[in-house]
Amino acid sequence: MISLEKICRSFTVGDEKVHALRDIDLRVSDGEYISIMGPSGSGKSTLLNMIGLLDRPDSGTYRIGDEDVTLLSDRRQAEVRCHRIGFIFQFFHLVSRMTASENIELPMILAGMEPKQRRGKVEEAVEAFGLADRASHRPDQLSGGQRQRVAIARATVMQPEILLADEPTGNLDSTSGMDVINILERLNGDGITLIMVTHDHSLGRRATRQLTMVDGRIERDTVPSLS
Amino acid sequence: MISLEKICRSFTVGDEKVHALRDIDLRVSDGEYISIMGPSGSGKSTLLNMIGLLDRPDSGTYRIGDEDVTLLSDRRQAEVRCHRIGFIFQFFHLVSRMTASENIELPMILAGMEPKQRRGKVEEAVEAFGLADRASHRPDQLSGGQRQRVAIARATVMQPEILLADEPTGNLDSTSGMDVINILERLNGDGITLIMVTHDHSLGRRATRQLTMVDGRIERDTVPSLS
Ligand SMILES: Nc1ncnc2c1ncn2[C@@H]1O[C@H](COP(=O)(O)OP(=O)(O)OP(=O)(O)O)[C@@H](O)[C@H]1O
Ligand SMILES: Nc1ncnc2c1ncn2[C@@H]1O[C@H](COP(=O)(O)OP(=O)(O)OP(=O)(O)O)[C@@H](O)[C@H]1O
Ligand SMILES: [Mg+2]
Ligand SMILES: [Mg+2]
Repeated sequence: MISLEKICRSFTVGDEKVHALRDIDLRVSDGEYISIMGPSGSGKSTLLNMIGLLDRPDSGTYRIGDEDVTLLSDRRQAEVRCHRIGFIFQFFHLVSRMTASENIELPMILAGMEPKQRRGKVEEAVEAFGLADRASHRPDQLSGGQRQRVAIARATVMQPEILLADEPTGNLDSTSGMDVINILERLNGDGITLIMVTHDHSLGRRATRQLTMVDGRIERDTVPSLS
Repeated sequence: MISLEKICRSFTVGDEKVHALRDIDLRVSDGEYISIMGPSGSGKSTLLNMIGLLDRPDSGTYRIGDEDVTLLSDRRQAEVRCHRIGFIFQFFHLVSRMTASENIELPMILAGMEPKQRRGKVEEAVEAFGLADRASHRPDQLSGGQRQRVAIARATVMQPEILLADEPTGNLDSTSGMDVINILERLNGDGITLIMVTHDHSLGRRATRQLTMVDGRIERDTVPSLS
């Protein structure tokens, strides 16, 4: 159970203040499948970063379970991120000096997993995302969509409790995109909470609960009856 | 008139060779509107980089008009790029220490345009792409879609002869995306040659000529009769 109450976040540029998140109230039950859509600049990535503990709100509370994570130290927040949250970034943030395999393996190394177990999981992920013949390429030796798939593999390889996906199919053809969505939905079927930001309406409509953001607020929050 | 003949390009990774472009033959008439689609990793960005003189083929010839540009020096190629080609990169490549306005202005400074004339064009572009209240933000202070629009504004502001767009709407909601497509198609209507890589079939279908790449080759090259 994730709970955001009266979350506000603004950025200062020169003497101007950008209100990226305005009084966000949001409750997410374990295992929900939520899509977030809305115009460019409406605050979707900022909201996802907040949920992913990559950013702190200016005001408001954010609880995971009954723990107020806004009160945690940076170090404690990093632990929660490492063990409970998987994040697929809009612009991937891969480690440029590491290969695709090494990038995918990184969360497991950070979590202290055994080398043998890690290797098995990396091979599984590389297969699942069609990266078998690109596994030893570094990001600059990969196409845009290949990098995106590495980012997705990295975020999902440890089957985190909460999976946050920011435009996961933006650089993928429809076939690769559907392969990705099928994997994400299968993980959700296994109980993982899936929150996906997307500009693709055909994808957003697949979620059991659909949010629309406009100008820093959640303007719509619907559970379509025919899904 | 752009003409590629038997263009080949491969990359070496370790002792493995990736054949990114295999015997590409392509003729493009002035003012054509071409879309390039195909699976992730099929060579679309590599082909566009080749046409944009950002990369050289391993073999084959590439002519713009009757000039064999593969024979030009790096410096001469840079001049052609600067004056004749506009490029919208799949991952933008904005200058991180410059504001949105400064990024858009850069090609005009490089082309030696007068400050007064530049300013007018920047303001026009900022308006056209809905960036008026983000003009003095730097890229890290912009959303993904806002960065994409800056990249598009920069590439189009000098109305180049040839406009190359790699996934120009990948990070945009449908409204912003259509605004962009309308601007690109209007430029094409003014005579600019437009070559667009896209994963969005609804966009690809709007082009008067549609190419499909698979595994380094052009597998289809069609002019739909009902367009
Ligand atoms: N610098 C490089 N070194 C090694 N291999 C590369 C390099 N650049 C691209 N490749 C490989 O060449 C192939 C074509 O890459 P390209 O970026 O052109 O694909 P693409 O069609 O644009 O894909 P996407 O739709 O995912 O953006 C890919 O399989 C990629 O792994
Ligand atoms: N570090 C920052 N400094 C200043 N303004 C920022 C910063 N990050 C984001 N913004 C602004 O906050 C607003 C929300 O940004 P955000 O990245 O959350 O939008 P988004 O909904 O993800 O957009 P897109 O669909 O284009 O990715 C935007 O108007 C953006 O300009
Ligand atoms: Mg975003
Ligand atoms: Mg590409």
